[in-house]
Amino acid sequence: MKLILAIIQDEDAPATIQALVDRGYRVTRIASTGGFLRQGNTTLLVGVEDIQVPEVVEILRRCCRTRTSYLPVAVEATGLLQAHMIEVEVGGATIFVLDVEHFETL
Amino acid sequence: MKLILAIIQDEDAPATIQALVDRGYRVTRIASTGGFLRQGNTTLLVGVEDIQVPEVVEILRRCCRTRTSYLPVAVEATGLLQAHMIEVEVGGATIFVLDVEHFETL
Amino acid sequence: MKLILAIIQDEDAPATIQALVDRGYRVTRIASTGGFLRQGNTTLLVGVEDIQVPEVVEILRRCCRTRTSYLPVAVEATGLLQAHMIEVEVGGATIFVLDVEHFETL
Ligand SMILES: Nc1ncnc2c1ncn2[C@@H]1O[C@@H]2COP(=O)(O)O[C@H]3[C@@H](O)[C@H](n4cnc5c(N)ncnc54)O[C@@H]3COP(=O)(O)O[C@H]2[C@H]1O
Ligand SMILES: Nc1ncnc2c1ncn2[C@@H]1O[C@@H]2COP(=O)(O)O[C@H]3[C@@H](O)[C@H](n4cnc5c(N)ncnc54)O[C@@H]3COP(=O)(O)O[C@H]2[C@H]1O
Ligand SMILES: Nc1ncnc2c1ncn2[C@@H]1O[C@@H]2COP(=O)(O)O[C@H]3[C@@H](O)[C@H](n4cnc5c(N)ncnc54)O[C@@H]3COP(=O)(O)O[C@H]2[C@H]1O
Repeated sequence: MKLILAIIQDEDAPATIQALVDRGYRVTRIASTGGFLRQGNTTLLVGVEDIQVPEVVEILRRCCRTRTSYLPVAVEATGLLQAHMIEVEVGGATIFVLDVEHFETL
Repeated sequence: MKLILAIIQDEDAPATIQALVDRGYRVTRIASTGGFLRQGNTTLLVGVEDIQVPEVVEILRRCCRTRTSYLPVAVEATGLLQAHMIEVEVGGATIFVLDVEHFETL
Repeated sequence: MKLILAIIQDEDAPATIQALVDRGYRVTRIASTGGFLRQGNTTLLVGVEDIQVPEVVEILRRCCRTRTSYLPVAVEATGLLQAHMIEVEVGGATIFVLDVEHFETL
């Protein structure tokens, strides 16, 4: 048994969860926030059999896409403070696969 | 050291947390959402010594109960769209026990 | 790859996240609640290379501090119900380091 913890963008969450559920996977959704952009994102928990990990990763690959986000930063030049926007690329999914020592449903 | 991650129903959360705390366990509660029913549920994190895992599972077994939930689905028959309710059994607790490589309190 | 899961106090979260991001670490923040005091706190997820764990722990040590909190309890004495405040020391950070079997970004 493995526990997949995947951090995805909010925009992709509904379609990703639907695709996982349609394939019979069990999924739990947790609201989270990115440390860098301070924007909301989604953390999914998906407990699966070892051999199902590649299929879940495939579903994430299909449903989650990279997007460009803009972060305002203050830049000081010639005594004037100006707001610049720096371009930040946010990936589709960040995936951690953890080993589950014991799984039980009550 | 093990980290128990248990997904339980919101209705059982107050009594379950109280029972764990009364036995001296440390517990953290995270609000979560079920992928299938899209209803709120509760994810508990309980870090324990290895030998304490069975007692925590026992407390979950005592405090968390199975319930029947109803999910409306659209069914098309003789050209008419009707809303049917399908019965879904939601378990008391889904429990993942993870091994903790290093534990520290600051 | 390790996944550090750290439970810290809300007051320390902004400075801690900033310090981690400034050092180039990726961080995800999840709102959580303490089981004993029933007060909001913060659960951080920080996925790092194995050799980076000590530095992240150091940043947590520097940014997170212990505080005293007060928990009202009802005490019955000579037939009168009185509200006493018991002093509870809340640590700076509770840290779990989990092994990551597989890490992937899409
Ligand atoms: N310290 C830093 N210095 C420079 N650039 C930085 C940075 N931290 C993040 N970024 C950049 O900003 C994007 C958004 O990061 P954020 O922390 O808001 O949102 C992150 C975070 O919530 C989570 N995440 C990514 N890697 C993580 C890790 N190793 N541990 C925990 N959470 C992670 O996934 C979201 C998307 O990450 P992604 O890597 O695709 O995209 C990141 C990355 O391109
Ligand atoms: N392996 C796992 N990984 C991550 N989270 C897990 C999990 N197993 C269970 N959960 C979490 O626990 C809740 C209750 O699951 P249970 O299996 O008792 O009860 C489930 C199950 O009886 C059924 N169900 C869930 N997914 C299904 C699916 N793909 N196909 C058919 N039935 C499903 O609907 C009930 C409610 O599911 P919901 O998703 O709303 O809520 C789930 C989900 O949040
Ligand atoms: N092994 C573990 N597993 C999961 N989460 C953990 C954990 N150890 C600590 N935490 C989390 O960290 C918060 C601070 O814990 P700390 O031990 O510093 O500070 C604790 C501790 O001094 C005391 N405390 C907690 N549970 C207790 C209990 N069952 N009996 C007596 N004192 C307790 O109250 C303070 C606040 O606890 P609270 O539950 O509100 O909030 C806790 C909880 O959310």
